[in-house]
Amino acid sequence: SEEKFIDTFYKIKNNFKEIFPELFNGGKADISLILDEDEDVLNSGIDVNVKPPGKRLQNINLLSGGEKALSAIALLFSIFKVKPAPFCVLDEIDAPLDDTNVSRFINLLSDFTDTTQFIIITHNKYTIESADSLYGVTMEEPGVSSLVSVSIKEFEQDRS
Amino acid sequence: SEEKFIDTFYKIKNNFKEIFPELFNGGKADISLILDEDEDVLNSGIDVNVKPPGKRLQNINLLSGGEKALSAIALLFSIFKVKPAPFCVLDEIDAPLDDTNVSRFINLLSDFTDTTQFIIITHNKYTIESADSLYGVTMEEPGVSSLVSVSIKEFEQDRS
Amino acid sequence: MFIKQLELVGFKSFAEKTTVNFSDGMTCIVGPNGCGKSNIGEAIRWVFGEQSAKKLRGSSMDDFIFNGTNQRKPLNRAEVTITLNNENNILPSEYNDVTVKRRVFSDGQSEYFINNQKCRLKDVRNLITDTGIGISAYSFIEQGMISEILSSDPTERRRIFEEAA
Amino acid sequence: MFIKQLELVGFKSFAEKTTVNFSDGMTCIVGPNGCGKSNIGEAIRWVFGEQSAKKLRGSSMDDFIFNGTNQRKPLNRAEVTITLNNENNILPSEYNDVTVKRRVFSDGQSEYFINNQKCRLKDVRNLITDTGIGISAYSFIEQGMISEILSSDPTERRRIFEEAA
Ligand SMILES: Nc1ncnc2c1ncn2[C@@H]1O[C@H](COP(=O)(O)OP(=O)(O)OP(=O)(O)O)[C@@H](O)[C@H]1O
Ligand SMILES: Nc1ncnc2c1ncn2[C@@H]1O[C@H](COP(=O)(O)OP(=O)(O)OP(=O)(O)O)[C@@H](O)[C@H]1O
Ligand SMILES: [Mg+2]
Ligand SMILES: [Mg+2]
Repeated sequence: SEEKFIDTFYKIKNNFKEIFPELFNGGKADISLILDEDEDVLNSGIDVNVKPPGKRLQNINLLSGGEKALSAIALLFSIFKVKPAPFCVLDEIDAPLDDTNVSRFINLLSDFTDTTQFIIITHNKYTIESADSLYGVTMEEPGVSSLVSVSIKEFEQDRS
Repeated sequence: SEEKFIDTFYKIKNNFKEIFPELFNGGKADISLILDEDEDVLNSGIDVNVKPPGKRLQNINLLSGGEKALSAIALLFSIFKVKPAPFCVLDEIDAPLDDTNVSRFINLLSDFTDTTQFIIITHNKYTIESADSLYGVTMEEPGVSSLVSVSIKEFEQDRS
Repeated sequence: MFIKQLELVGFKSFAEKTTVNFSDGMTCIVGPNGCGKSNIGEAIRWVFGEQSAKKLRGSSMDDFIFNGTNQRKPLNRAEVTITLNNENNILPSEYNDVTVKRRVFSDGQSEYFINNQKCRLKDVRNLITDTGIGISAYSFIEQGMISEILSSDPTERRRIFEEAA
Repeated sequence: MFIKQLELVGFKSFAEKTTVNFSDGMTCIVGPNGCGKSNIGEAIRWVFGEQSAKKLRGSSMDDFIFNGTNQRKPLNRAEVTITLNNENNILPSEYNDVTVKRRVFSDGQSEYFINNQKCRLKDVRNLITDTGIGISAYSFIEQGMISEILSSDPTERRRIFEEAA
């Protein structure tokens, strides 16, 4: 229904305005509805505008790989804040991020772990260090996956 | 011209068969021409088949993110071997790779540095350690890029 | 509600029965390239009834059955069972633990089970509607796709917002 | 032949004149997210005459001119100069060092220079044909696009092979 959609949209918008500056340590972000001439809300598109700290407002295509990933994470968690999913699987979303942004991402994530269970596939040692539990997957027999127990300590030496 | 294309194609094919097992420490790879019914070579497509060590031959879509990137690197360097480019810009191609595969990639790269100059954008400390020279880019003034001199040592402590 | 356990048999590269126990906070899955990490994420998405093979990097449902190695023959079926902790009664079931199982055969046909009772896909869907579980766009972010939320066309973005409404 | 030096003025985030000296082996460019690393790679591609703004993440050529910050006004032009070491005479020029410069104004029009002599895009193209330099698909791999060589459609793959023929 239209009211429900508009209500959710404005909640996400407010969350995005709040979460983006937290992740980027400054800057601004906003989303807006793109309405066609007959103002039909249920068929409108959604426009995303972001402004990393110190920069001008710009088209999201001019953002860097890491800035785009971080903006997408900000939007994702803005949606979670409105309707938390019981669990969420994230596959290497930290790959484009430098270490400063990885720790900001981890900080944001920890605000959500009491409503959402996170299963995170990663190669990044900072992400691994903040995990509650850790699973190693291996192919000791070529072509056949199996699990190995891994301790966080092990990871600090060898990052493979 | 048709002969030239076929000649180049077969050279790349032989290189790919040689370079892939070097990068994957085993396995097989091959490329083949997809000819339509009128056997027109100049309009054919090119099919890529790979078989990581111990696995069955399969569709490249079933490969993992890292296996795909490594297969693409093998193909790229197979082309370089036939026609080396004077320089090559690689933007974070090591991002999906684990550390074992990063060092295999660096080994392969070092076979080509006498014919090609490489400019590599990366966050990976193993790639940085093998560089001949290093440039740091920063935005001390928000929104304005400038260069900073960076020593490889610095990188070993703080990987941001 | 959270995922307590995931069991894979014959699903993609998991030829042998493999059991993963999850904690309700943050679990990290690590390992070298090509070892099967993303396959675990896809097993979770698949067991709840994902119908598009393409979304799980396959072209048809039998792509998910272990297809053999130099030493092993291909299997003829794949099976994934997920156990959910339902202590806070989010799922319409009187059990504390609810299990959902999906099995696929080489003809591509799937079977579904809730608490080991055979059922239809529709029953699995009914079980998880309105819980936020699911195959929705925003609780599974595939490898390399994080920026899609931003760069896909505005109407695609809207679909994600609708799921949250 | 290799790139000796790259100079950027007003190109994307490089508002001030910035000079990068390259070694002929392997040079790594490092730095935090969003600081301008990929912009350097794109400057190299742009200076040789890249006509598609989209390939450099822009929608039109004036997107490449520094567009200002909270503290600085936007500039009205961007300029990139690349110096190539031509000691082994690969380029058809008697100089040891060959420079190629490209300048763009806010109306989107570009000017080209070879060794500081104004010329046309065609002259820049003639200079670099058959040297392997270029805006070809296989000497620039954009961020996140490494797997494109494998996954793009077979005819697209063929184009890369043709460039090498
Ligand atoms: N039906 C199948 N039978 C056997 N193996 C399969 C099947 N489907 C996929 N695989 C294997 O699974 C492997 C990919 O696993 P996956 O994508 O989970 O790796 P990953 O751990 O995520 O690696 P990366 O770190 O590179 O992303 C492939 O090498 C492929 O051979
Ligand atoms: N015309 C322009 N004027 C000013 N700044 C620009 C212009 N075009 C792009 N930028 C800025 O350049 C930045 C992106 O730089 P770039 O993509 O090179 O980052 P990067 O160092 O590669 O980062 P990452 O590690 O995340 O990939 C953006 O934040 C954008 O604001
Ligand atoms: Mg993966
Ligand atoms: Mg970049």
